[in-house]
Amino acid sequence: STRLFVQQRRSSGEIVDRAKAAAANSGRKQVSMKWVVLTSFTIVLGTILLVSRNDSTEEDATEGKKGRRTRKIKIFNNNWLFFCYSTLPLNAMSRLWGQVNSLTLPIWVRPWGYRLYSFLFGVNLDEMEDPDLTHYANLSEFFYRNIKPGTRPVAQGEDVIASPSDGKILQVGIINSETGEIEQVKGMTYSIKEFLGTHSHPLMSKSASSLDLTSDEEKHREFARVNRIQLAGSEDTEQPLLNFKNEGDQSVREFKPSVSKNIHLLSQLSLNYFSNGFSCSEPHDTELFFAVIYLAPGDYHHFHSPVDWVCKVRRHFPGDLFSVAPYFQRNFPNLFVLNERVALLGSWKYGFFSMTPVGATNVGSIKLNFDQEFVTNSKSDKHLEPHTCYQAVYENASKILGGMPLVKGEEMGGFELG
Amino acid sequence: STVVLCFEAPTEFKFDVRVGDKVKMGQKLGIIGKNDLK
Repeated sequence: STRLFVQQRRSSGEIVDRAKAAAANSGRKQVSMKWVVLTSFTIVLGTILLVSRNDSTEEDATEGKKGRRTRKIKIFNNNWLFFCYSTLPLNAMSRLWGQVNSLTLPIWVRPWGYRLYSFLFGVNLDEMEDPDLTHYANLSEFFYRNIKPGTRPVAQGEDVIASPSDGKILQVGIINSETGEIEQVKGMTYSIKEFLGTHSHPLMSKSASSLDLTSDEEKHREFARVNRIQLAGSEDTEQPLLNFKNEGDQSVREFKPSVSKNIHLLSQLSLNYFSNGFSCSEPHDTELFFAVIYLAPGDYHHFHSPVDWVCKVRRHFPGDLFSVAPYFQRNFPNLFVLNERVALLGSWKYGFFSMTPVGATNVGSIKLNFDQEFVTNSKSDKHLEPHTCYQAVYENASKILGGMPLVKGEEMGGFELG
Repeated sequence: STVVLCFEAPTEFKFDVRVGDKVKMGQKLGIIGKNDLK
C-alpha cells in the first residue's frame, strides 16, 4: 500500500507538472498572440495613416498647381527621420566642429589632410592664393582660403548681375508679389516676409552700426551718380505716401504682377522703402526675382557683391543650422526660414536689392567684412534670443548714400567653419 | 551654406543660368534686356 501510495503521489506530481507546463505553454501562446495582434494593428494603422498622408500631400500639390494653397506645410510633416534630425543640437555641434578645426595641426599632417579634404570635396588647389599647404594652420584656415586675384573675372556691364559666390544654382525665378512666396522646390514655397523679415516684425531688436565713412563723401556722390542711386535725405527721395485701398480684382486675366503689388510687398519688407531711397528714381515695370546658390564644402566660401548697390539694413535671424544640401532643400519645408541667416537689404539702380547668406551645419559662422563686430553662432554672439530679428542700419557708413556702398565684385564676407 | 538673392529688376530681366548649373563667383547670372536702357 505504501508503494501504491508513492506511485500515486508520483503520478499526481507528474500530472501537476504537466498541467503547469501546459499552463506555461498556453501563457506563452497568449503573449505571442497579443504581440501578433498588436503588431498587425500597428501595421494596419500605420498603413492607413500613410495612405491618408499621401492623399493630403497630393491634394496640397494639386492646390499648389491651381494657385490656391490653403494649408501651410509644417516642418515635421515629412517623416520621423527629419523629426529626429531636427532635435539634434546642430548649433552646438557646429560650434564644437569650428573649435576642433581651429586647433593648430602639426605641419607634417597639413598637406596630407588638406589633400584628402580636396580629394573628397573637389577643391581646386591650383587657384589658391597661397599654394603652400603647410601655411594653413588648420582646416578652418584652409576652408576660408583666398584665391588668386584674376581667377574669378567679374561679368562686366551695369545691367549684368554677377554671381556672388561659387556654387550650384538651386533655384531661380520670380517671386509671387501677390503672395510674397519664393519657391524652394517645385510645389514647396516659403514667405519672403518671413525670410527677409519685415519692419513690423514683432521681435525686432534695432541698433545702428558704428561705421563712419563720411570722409569719402565725394566718392559716394560719384557712386550714387554713376549707379543712379538716390542720395539719402535729398529732396528727390521724398515721395508722397501711398495709401493702399483694396478695390478687388479689376482684371479679367492677370499674367504679370502689377507694380503696385511689388511696391506694397517691398514697403512691408522695409519701412524705409520710400523715404530712404529704396525705390528707384525712374519708374520701371519691375518684378521681384530671386536666385539661390548652394556652396558645396569644396567651394571657395567667400561671397562678393553681385552689383553696385548700397546696403542699408542688416537683419540677423539667429536660427537652426540644418543642412542646406539639395536633398534637404527638396524634403525640408521652410528650411531657409528656419536656418540662421543675415539678410542684407538695400537698393540698386532698379530699386530693391537684397543678399542673404544662410548658414548651415558646421558652417554657421557668417562673416561680414564691413561689419567687424558682427558674429554668428559664436559664444561671443550677443544675438542669442530665438525667434528674434536683430536689425542694424548702416546710415553712419555714408550720410550721402544712407548705407554702405558696395562695388560689384567687392568681397563682402564669407562662411567660416563653426 | 547658401546665398539667396532677392531683387527688383525690370521685367526684361532674364537669367542666364539654369537650375543645376555650376557657377563661379563673378559669372553672369542674368542681364536686363537692352530695350529697357535709357
